[in-house]
Amino acid sequence: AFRPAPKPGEGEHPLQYNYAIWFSRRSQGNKSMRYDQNLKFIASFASVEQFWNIHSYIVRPGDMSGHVDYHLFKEGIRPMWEDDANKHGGKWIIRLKKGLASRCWENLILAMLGEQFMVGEEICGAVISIRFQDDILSLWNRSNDQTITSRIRDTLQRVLNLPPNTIMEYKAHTDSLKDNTSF
Amino acid sequence: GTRIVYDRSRLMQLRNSPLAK
Repeated sequence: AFRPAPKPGEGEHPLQYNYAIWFSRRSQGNKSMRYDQNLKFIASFASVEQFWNIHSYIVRPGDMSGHVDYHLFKEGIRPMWEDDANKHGGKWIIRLKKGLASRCWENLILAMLGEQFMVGEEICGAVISIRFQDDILSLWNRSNDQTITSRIRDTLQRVLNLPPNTIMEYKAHTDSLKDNTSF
Repeated sequence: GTRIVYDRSRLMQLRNSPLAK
């Protein structure tokens, strides 16, 4: 059940937006289970301190096994393409060699929470997908505007500190739907 | 209005605040 973020307490440092963190694991037996039925709400937060509190008790993505995802989205945006904020947008997809997921995920979400992308209201949320081979980091935004997606890519390259020749790909959600990937 | 911006080092610093425990 979703719970809205508490108001930042006295002395806490508010964030520009409130965020919610979700978890999903691919169900083994029941393949007909809908994507949203697998989504589990973990917590929402409104301040830097609330974020660290939650971040420190959840398992680091790199320490998880199997087919699992963390989704960190602005409060009010559900982590699925059908949401009004997402349906005309897309995502940067970054494939990570095993062993990099926890560090890259933390770098990405700190840049998002700290408003380092400088693209107005464009950022919707971020996902880390733990898979059997490479792990996948993605950053979702509202529109397909190329100026915006290029600016997001530049910031991603700066904040993630990725190994050279890391593959980055931008994909509109409508294209992911057509070729039946990601959803 | 003004955006609330934090760089990485500031967020890491606040991780150690007693309020973040």
